[in-house]
Amino acid sequence: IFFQCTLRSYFQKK
Amino acid sequence: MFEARLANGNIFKMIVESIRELVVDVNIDCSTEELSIQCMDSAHVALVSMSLSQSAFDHFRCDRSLSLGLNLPNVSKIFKMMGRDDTMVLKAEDSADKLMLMFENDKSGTIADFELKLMAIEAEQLGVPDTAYKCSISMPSSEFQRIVRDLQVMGDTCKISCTKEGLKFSATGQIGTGNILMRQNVASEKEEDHVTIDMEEPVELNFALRYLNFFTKATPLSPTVILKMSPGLPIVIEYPIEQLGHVKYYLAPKMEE
Repeated sequence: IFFQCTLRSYFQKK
Repeated sequence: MFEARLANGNIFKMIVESIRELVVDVNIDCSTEELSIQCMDSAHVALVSMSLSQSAFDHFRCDRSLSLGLNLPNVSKIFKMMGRDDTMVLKAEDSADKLMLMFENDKSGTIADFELKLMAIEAEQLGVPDTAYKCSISMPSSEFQRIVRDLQVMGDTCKISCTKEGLKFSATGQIGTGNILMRQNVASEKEEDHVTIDMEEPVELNFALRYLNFFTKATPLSPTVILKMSPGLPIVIEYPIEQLGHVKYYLAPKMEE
């Protein structure tokens, strides 16, 4: 079973 | 005011085509150095970053940084009316409530002009660090397009693994498993046919094939594509636009629970 995090969990909000 | 003239207007048309299946409304940011776009898809798992340097343009004037808020389906409809060899001119006042687009063709003597209403788009911007990736692969963009298209018949997730054996794309589904291995290959005289693999350590990540297929809409922009991966990080899929810019896609990996 896969899950996918949003990019917010990898990159900082500007 | 903002004014830009691009002799090969088709480049801009291809940029629009490369992102319009991922996002609907987008800000084109204009500065003295470049035109740029950063936007995420509605699920916020994929990000597009586009840059086109002012040196790509025959004429470029941008007195003050501004954002042009565009609805891509509408922009795409207008670009359908652009001829292959047309020159494109973009113009906007500093108030940026409308964008003027002109498609000119010296051979046929035609000039088409359009006025497009601009929108105020609130979009979250992310700071993407310039990371050193563990694997960097350069390959023909047409090969990458073919692989991710073909693997869709096997399943909806693609495992991309980079080892010393090469770069392997795998998909598993109800009918079975498919693997496509690309080995390093620099035999061809044409550099754009080369496959180069620069690996510091092996990386294996899973991605949604649907998104990988969206990204291949940028294939006409570049003969080569560059894939960058590190464990647990979004993949970077970069289409360089000559020496003038790029379209880069970032996609969050699928993690196994």
